[in-house]
Amino acid sequence: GGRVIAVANQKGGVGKTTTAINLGTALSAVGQRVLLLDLDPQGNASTGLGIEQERRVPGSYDLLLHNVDLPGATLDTDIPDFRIVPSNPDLAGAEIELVPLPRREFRLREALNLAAPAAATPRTDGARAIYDYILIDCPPALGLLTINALVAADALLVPLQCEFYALEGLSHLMGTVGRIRRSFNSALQIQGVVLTMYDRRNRLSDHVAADVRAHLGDKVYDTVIPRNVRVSEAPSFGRPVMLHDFHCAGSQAYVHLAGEVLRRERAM
Amino acid sequence: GGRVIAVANQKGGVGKTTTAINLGTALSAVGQRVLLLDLDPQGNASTGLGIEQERRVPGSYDLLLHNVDLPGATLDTDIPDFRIVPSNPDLAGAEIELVPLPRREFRLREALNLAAPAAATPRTDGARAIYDYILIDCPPALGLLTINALVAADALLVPLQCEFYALEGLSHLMGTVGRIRRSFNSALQIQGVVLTMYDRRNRLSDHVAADVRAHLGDKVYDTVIPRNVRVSEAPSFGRPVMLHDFHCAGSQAYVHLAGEVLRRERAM
Ligand SMILES: Nc1ncnc2c1ncn2[C@@H]1O[C@H](COP(=O)(O)OP(=O)(O)OP(=O)(O)O)[C@@H](O)[C@H]1O
Ligand SMILES: Nc1ncnc2c1ncn2[C@@H]1O[C@H](COP(=O)(O)OP(=O)(O)OP(=O)(O)O)[C@@H](O)[C@H]1O
Ligand SMILES: [Mg+2]
Ligand SMILES: [Mg+2]
Repeated sequence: GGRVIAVANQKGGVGKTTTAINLGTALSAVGQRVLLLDLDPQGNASTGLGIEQERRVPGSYDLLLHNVDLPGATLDTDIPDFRIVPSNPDLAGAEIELVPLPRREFRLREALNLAAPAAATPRTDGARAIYDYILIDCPPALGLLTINALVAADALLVPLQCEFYALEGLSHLMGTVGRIRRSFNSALQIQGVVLTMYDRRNRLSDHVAADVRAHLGDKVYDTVIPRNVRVSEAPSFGRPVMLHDFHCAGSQAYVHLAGEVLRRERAM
Repeated sequence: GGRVIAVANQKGGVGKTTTAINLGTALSAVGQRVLLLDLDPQGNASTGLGIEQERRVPGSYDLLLHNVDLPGATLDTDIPDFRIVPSNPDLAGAEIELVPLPRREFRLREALNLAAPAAATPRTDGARAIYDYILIDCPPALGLLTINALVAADALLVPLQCEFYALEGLSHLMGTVGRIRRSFNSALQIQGVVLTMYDRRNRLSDHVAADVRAHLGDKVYDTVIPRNVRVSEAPSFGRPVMLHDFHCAGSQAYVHLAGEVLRRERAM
């Protein structure tokens, strides 16, 4: 049965979307059935997978507001076994619209028809019966959209840019995870932290990487994603970097990351 | 009299905080009295100016909720004529708390004691009498925090990373500015768009820069901020890059940007 993984970090521009797209592509390439849920009003994950603006309705906004069920909001991508719930700018209004609703933190979990966290169900409830992995691309904030993702998720994957400001936000993110676990989702685990945009010519990258490994130990993946211009070119073609240039350092790093995620999943 | 400039872009990691800190430093260096309002729950602007966590209460959260007045939330920085209203993680809850409040979009404008936008007041109302420039560092979203900033502002300065995803969000930001102008703040103008993290070895940077200039013409500053490792090192010392390494390419670019901003301000 399937697993739900939230890709989140409130710091902006750390590689959440890039990681969700390319990890998803790598997992589908090894036979996993993957769904990417674009929960960011910017819709970058939808763009990076080539979904035109006019095909993004209904999308994740409609799923959260329970206007449509999961199959009704899901599209195929050009990649076999890799589907997406797209997002559009309506989603920017969802934060405000969700505030007065009952169980506002559970809207996504309910839309995916997932059983309550504590129940020892075999992982074949709701959307887990259709997909092996559901990856949720979160916006750069700890508001109701990211909270909905963390309440629906089994695990959290944190992309962390090798920069000083990115390090600072980590303790705040971990504090939020603790609160979610205590109040809404006791089953939420941390799958891991992936270092992104690592530049070996830059001493700061090394400092940050060493600092993170000292604090978080083996929660940090061995795989480090290098800064690689091919990665930033791929979205302009609407394709994951693995399809844009499979042999570049960025693609190879995401292939390795997928291997590591699968190994960890088996051990969890 | 003073001007209020919102530094905003919902795309994450494009250089909003770095621009607010270093533009503010450069303006104060030429005798302008500057206030930086940290409206991001991450508090990166507070960190980048060396404000320890324990000194961040009261902060911008308290200002927005009208628990404290502007002088009560303002701190000095190490830089003469450059003061800050810090932020702390409480601010993450403000989005939800503001939703049911009357005139929720005007909370910041009222806290700064600014006259109504349409009134042809000399620019000496409220906070404008004390500061020549009030720069607002916005979070990576178009929620109630950024909306409050745009409603309080005279002008918007948009940092734009030379990357594909960053380009995509621009039209969405401009749409929001139009809505704010029609509903809340008829005086809101666009001061300009500054290209950031420009890497001349990377063809993508050139494409994006050419594309933005083609769309926005002279709204785009001549000054381009280069990707420069000294800029990303400075926050770990709690100092603007201009104090960390005045002669590096990053600092010099921000000095030029300040000159351009002042010239445009005189013409507005
Ligand atoms: N390994 C990499 N090498 C080079 N560029 C990268 C890499 N990873 C991501 N990028 C680029 O950096 C920018 C930020 O990445 P991305 O948009 O994935 O981050 P994000 O965390 O999803 O941002 P946001 O907070 O706005 O959602 C993008 O322009 C992307 O193309
Ligand atoms: N010109 C530059 N050269 C190199 N690094 C830079 C430059 N400008 C900013 N950075 C670094 O890039 C990262 C993103 O910049 P910054 O935090 O200012 O962006 P932001 O838009 O404020 O992000 P957020 O959306 O999270 O608020 C930071 O780690 C910063 O130090
Ligand atoms: Mg993203
Ligand atoms: Mg910032």
